[in-house]
Amino acid sequence: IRRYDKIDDDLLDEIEAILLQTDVGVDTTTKIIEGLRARTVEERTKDPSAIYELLRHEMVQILTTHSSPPPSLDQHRPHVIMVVGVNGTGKTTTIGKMADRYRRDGKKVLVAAADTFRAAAIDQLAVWATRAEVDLIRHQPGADPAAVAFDALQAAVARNIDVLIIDTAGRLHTKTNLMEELKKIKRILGKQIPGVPHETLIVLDATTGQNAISQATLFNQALDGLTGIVLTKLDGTAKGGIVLAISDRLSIPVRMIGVGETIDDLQDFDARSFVEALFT
Amino acid sequence: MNFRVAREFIENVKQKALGQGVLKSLTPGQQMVGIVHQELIVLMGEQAVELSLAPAPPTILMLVGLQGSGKTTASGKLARLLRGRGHHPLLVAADVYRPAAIQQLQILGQTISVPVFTIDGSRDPVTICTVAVERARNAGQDVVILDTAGRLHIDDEMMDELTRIKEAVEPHETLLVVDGMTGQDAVNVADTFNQRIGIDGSILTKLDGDARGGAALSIRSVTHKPIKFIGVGEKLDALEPFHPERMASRILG
Ligand SMILES: Nc1nc2c(ncn2[C@@H]2O[C@H](COP(=O)(O)OP(=O)(O)OP(=O)(O)O)[C@@H](O)[C@H]2O)c(=O)[nH]1
Ligand SMILES: Nc1nc2c(ncn2[C@@H]2O[C@H](COP(=O)(O)OP(=O)(O)OP(=O)(O)O)[C@@H](O)[C@H]2O)c(=O)[nH]1
Ligand SMILES: [Mg+2]
Ligand SMILES: [Mg+2]
Repeated sequence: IRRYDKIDDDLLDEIEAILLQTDVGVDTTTKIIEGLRARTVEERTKDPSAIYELLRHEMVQILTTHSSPPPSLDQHRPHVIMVVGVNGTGKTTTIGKMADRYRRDGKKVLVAAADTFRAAAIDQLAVWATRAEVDLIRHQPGADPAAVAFDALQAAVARNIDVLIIDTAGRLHTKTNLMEELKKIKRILGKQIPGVPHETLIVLDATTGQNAISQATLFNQALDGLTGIVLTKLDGTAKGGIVLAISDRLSIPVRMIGVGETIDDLQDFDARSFVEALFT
Repeated sequence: MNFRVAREFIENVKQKALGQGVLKSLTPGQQMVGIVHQELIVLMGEQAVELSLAPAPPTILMLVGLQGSGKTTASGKLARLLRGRGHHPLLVAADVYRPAAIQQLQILGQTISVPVFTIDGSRDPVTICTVAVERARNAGQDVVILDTAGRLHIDDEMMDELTRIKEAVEPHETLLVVDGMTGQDAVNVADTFNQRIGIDGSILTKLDGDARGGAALSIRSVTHKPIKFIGVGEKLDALEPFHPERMASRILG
């Protein structure tokens, strides 16, 4: 019996180390380990591979429990997606990839360059719009982002657009004035057409550590509900385990993952394969 | 910070705490925090180390790092800082991949009246950097700042490109630009960049948010190279020299 306990403890230590290393974080790791300990006791599991299977199952549960399926596009037109997040996470690139995908699916797509602040942000999105073969709504640098969004929504209606994707400037979640700007964009959109934006996606960088929780929390609060996460740069060595903590606490589902810098490097999120990758 | 680095750190702290007697004026808790604070400072290199200049101009600075870490912005910030000190910097747009990367650097250069070197239509960063350095020598520009494309430390071809640039122009300082919010991956990234191309220091960006900046500790302990600057905002004046004691306080929250 003692021997069994020792094996179990060593295994749990090993699992704990892996979880911490992938940025799952202390609180969520503890919760997972305790849950696992309870289940191995009640199921009298000794075999390490069985324990690992219980663990993976538990993690997939955390990632999928609160997630509803992605909204269907034929409920309304245009379907409006607002993309937000802190600086440099991959918003503009992700929008290029998404636009191309929808276009290849036969949808009429429009993208809006509502980052009017950062140097060459509009030009960057313009290149992606060309690559994705979709139209772009842009004003001049320094213009009011809410005005760009308003203009884009009007154009989307006029042109019978199926999907409108709005790019916003990167901003740190702790900057109140910048978060206010984002709220204003959302408000303007909702006033124009109730229910818009239908999706508000936060783009998180897989290399980000515990700070991602703060990011998700504050963006979620400011925008009255993020509908999904896009986790980028998973082609690196970072595992993005932090989404477990975010799913656990905020119930925001991961919709897609970014796995590279080219237009095809976007995949639908698959909880099972994501969890398996955490252990490789 | 990386949790293996943390374990090692905790061990050192334990040793120090056991080695020290109890000071009458402090509670054990306060004393513990004090020891941890001191250890963090020691770990991070006790005093601020800044940029060194080459014995003969031009001084070449090469900025490298993962995608989106803040290299282009940091290039602009360094150019502004050096110009303010009386230097004549030249910014070099060596990122030929990212859409509008060259325009981005050009706009930054315009903002601070620093020239930006590019070769229209070139897809070869090695040539761009080599010609830029030659141009700087002839034009009397005494600092050349190479803004390279973001890349993964595990991308052999792209890491090779950095090696080739380094061999061609022999930068005086290679600076790793790391996002201040980076988690456990900081160790892998810093270690790999250092092993494969060698770095002389790093710049930790986006510390104007609420990220603790534990990555500073990981980077320093695995590369033994100093963090030279921190980025504290999007504007070009938002660059500060790195202060170990301030960072220690920040990490301890
Ligand atoms: N390796 C890798 N790089 C990515 C991925 N997604 C984006 N990038 C790169 O990350 C960098 C930043 O991407 P952007 O799209 O400019 O990020 P952003 O969030 O719009 O940045 P700001 O607008 O400045 O906040 C670029 O070099 C992209 O090519 C990804 O999935 N994998
Ligand atoms: N808040 C804040 N934002 C920063 C800081 N440094 C850079 N940024 C922002 O981070 C984003 C990415 O910066 P870039 O300079 O484009 O990063 P990069 O490393 O050149 O990106 P790639 O070339 O795609 O690898 C931009 O939105 C910058 O404005 C900083 O210190 N604080
Ligand atoms: Mg962008
Ligand atoms: Mg750049």
